[in-house]
Amino acid sequence: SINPLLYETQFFGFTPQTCMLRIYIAFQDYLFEVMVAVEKVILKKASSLPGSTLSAVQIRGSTETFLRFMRERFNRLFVKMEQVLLQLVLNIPPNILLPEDRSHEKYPQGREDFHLLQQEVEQLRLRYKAELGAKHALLAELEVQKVTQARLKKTLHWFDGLGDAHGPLGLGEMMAFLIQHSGRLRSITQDVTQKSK
Amino acid sequence: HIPKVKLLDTVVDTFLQKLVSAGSYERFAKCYKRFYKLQPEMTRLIYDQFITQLQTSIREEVSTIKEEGNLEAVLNSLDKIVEEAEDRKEPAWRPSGIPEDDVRSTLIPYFLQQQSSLKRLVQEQERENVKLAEMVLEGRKQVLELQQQIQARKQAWQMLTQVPKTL
Amino acid sequence: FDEVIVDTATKRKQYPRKIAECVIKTMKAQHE
Repeated sequence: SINPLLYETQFFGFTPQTCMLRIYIAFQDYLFEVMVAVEKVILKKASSLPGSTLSAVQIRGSTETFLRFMRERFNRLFVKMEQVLLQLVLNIPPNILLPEDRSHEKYPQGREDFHLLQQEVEQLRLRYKAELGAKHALLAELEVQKVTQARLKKTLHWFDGLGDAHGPLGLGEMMAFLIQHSGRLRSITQDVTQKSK
Repeated sequence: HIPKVKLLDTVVDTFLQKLVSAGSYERFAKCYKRFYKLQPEMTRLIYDQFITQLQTSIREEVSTIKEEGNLEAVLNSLDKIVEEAEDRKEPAWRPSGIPEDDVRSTLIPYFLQQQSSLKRLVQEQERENVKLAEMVLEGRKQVLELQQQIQARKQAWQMLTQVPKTL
Repeated sequence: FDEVIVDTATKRKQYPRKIAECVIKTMKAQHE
């Protein structure tokens, strides 16, 4: 089964296998290129030798023999190199958490915990709104109280303008005097009425 | 810990060494036997050139790949991450394959932060509201007192207005 | 297959942060 090396890919931004394939193809291309260059040089040299019977076909045959051997060794060595690189270089050890996943280390919460947390945040938000509402209501009442108190004080002040509850100075005494003597007046009135009958 | 960049270079060098020792001069001369018999020195020269060119090309390719993938910096940062996690042995979290599950943990710190700031705001507001409520109660008391005072005055005056009628 | 792996891994690397940014923005907007 293919191990897609997803976590490594998340870190490197490419799959390690692609990287190895890229290296393999590049190395192999160089082996071929250098072999072509070698064959060209030998061909050129051989053809410049006086009386040389070495043909291009023979040289090509030699090249293919050497290249076949080199490719076989190349592939074997490359498999080993690939294993080492995939295990030791292009590898995220199992105990490693990538920086972008750090939160999973601290908050391994499951689905339920998360929903509970979301609900609690929502309830807190509603409570906060309620408290804000209460605050506005209280401030509104304080505002109303201020106006009411001002009006009541104004009324009281108006009363004060009339003097104290017994009216302007002396009115109280006069009233008391009147009250006191109104009784006398009433009895005199009654006497007079009596006598006139 | 051998730095991964050094490991990469070492592994490639080992690969090259083994490739070169596999493709030895003897093997090369044996394959190009006819030419070797005609020109042994030239054969040696060509072989040496072949090996040098192959090694140079492969090393240059590795440098190119390092540059393309910014591999040195990336591998060095990986070394650092590995070093920091030295004390943790148990296997670390890995993506579950269910994105909504995985993203949840990413969001938790923000919800926790939201939760604590809302808690603080609610407490502050509650404290403030307690004070405001006391002020409102005090205010209501004062309004009541003022009303009572006015009531008393009113009655006193009403009493007073009775007197002339009585008279 | 390789592209799918790279695409998935890239999303796993980038999207949590992007989603978190959106969530933070939403929270801020709700708060305001």
